Amino acid sequence: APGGVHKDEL
Amino acid sequence: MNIFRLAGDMTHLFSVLVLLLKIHTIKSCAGISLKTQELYALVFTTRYLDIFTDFISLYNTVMKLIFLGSSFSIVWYIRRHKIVRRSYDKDQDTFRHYFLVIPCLVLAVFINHKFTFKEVMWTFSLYLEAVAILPQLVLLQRTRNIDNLTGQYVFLLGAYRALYILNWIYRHFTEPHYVHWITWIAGVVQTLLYADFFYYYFQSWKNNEKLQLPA
Repeated sequence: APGGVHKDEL
Repeated sequence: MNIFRLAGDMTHLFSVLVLLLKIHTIKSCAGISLKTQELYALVFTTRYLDIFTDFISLYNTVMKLIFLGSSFSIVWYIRRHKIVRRSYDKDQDTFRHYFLVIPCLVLAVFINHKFTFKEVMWTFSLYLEAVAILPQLVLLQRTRNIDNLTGQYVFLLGAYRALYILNWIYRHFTEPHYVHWITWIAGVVQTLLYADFFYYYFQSWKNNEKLQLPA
């Protein structure tokens, strides 16, 4: 995901 | 997507819908802090700047729209709705936004993963979300009575972030290089802020008495 993995979280 | 994150998102969704339904049906926002609701609207705005630029999944986009829509609707109801606004206790809900917004902004400028506008805004939203509940907790302590819908709302909000911590632990062990200490720290601080509320909420539930927060 863009900008690192955590950007797929809400 | 893991079960902890899905449970966390559903708990979070449920908390904002409970609040929206409460305000919409009984046309009252008694006991609700407008300051906290405005801070959440700001959290979602600065968190979801990439909603139209980075498509991650339908679920992700739909949930972002629901969180943005519900948080702004709640603020609109308390500020503008001719009946609801009468039950807003502005003399008690006096927590100053900037006491929370400014420090979070300064912290985000200095402590972030990458010094770009979107990344600083995203980091700001994480820090702000951790403390956004404070005006609500202060209001609950001042008004001393907690109607159980408001109590459930705060409880669900705390539970959602606690579930996210489980999600981060799970992802840390199952995904390589999944380390985002800023997310971790903000999430743990946020959950700890709820800890005392959880304690009194659990006590009242166990003793089956009305929830009272100490002054």
